[in-house]
Amino acid sequence: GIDCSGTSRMCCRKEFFMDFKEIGWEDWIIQPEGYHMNYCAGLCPLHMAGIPGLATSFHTAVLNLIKANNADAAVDSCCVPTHRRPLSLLYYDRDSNIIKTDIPDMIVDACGCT
Amino acid sequence: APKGEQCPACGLAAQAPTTQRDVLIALAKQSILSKLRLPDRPNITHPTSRGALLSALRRIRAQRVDTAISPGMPPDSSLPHRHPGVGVQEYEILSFAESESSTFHNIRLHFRFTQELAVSTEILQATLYLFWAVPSPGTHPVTVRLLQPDPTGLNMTMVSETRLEVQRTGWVTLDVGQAVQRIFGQGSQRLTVEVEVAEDWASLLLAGHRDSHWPFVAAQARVRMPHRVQRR
Repeated sequence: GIDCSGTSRMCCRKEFFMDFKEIGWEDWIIQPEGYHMNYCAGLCPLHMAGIPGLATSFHTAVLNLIKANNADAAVDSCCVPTHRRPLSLLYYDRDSNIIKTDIPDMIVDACGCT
Repeated sequence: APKGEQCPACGLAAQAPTTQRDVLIALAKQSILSKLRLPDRPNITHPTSRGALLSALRRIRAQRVDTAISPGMPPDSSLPHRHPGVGVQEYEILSFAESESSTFHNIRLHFRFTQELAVSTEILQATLYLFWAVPSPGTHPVTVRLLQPDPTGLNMTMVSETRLEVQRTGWVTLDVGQAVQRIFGQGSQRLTVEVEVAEDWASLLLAGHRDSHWPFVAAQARVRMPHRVQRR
């Protein structure tokens, strides 16, 4: 995956951090101090479909087939997360119990074109 | 996306930076709350003291290390469902006791579990941690009863009774997994523990130890999996 720089308009990962203190959530979330959500943005021209892509073998094959047979019917490719990881949270629930859990797929690590 | 239309995230780039930030924060908040099955952010009225929390976390870690290095026992053998599968969300719950009433011989502790967890998760394991401050050398008989409110909520039903011989000051652990499973299974959210001692030192269980020796239940749970039908 590529991290967004100032000039490129191609599909890349933008970093986004939400500070729990800033939004007033530090009283019920003990750890961590914030959430590195990140997200994907940028252009995905058709020739970039499946690079690096999700489930590339299948999707690339189908897209290439469509492209080859009928360019007008082709779909645009989207810039989406290709690798995500869990967010570990230690927090108070409504009864002031303390809960530790890993929420799957919450942090975007890499982006690519579908 | 159909040709000529924007991908779902592309619209964000067209927004002003402050709007972008507001949208992302709203999205992040909604995402966290929904994944935790919380309708809204919890309002914390009785935060646990830092001392009690750190002490509990240390106890749990020590217990796991002890279990893992027990001779002849494979690591984590007491945790039969530690690896339920990829993508299954697990929870570790620390519930600190609320005391209702105590006498010289008897004390009742309540552990309350949140409804969202009781409904959506299954308990894999639960351990009660009690700290004994034994007043004098010797053997002290202690009875620990697990109680559950009946459907009317007026009376208590005994789930189990354990007799212990306490010889020294320190932490004692008790497996309460089945009791908590049963309580969750019946849609209840409260476990009551009654501790009875022969001598007059029941109040010592709580007195003066609020910070670091407060009784707690540590439970492991995972999201209840719906039955799946596979088609070939």
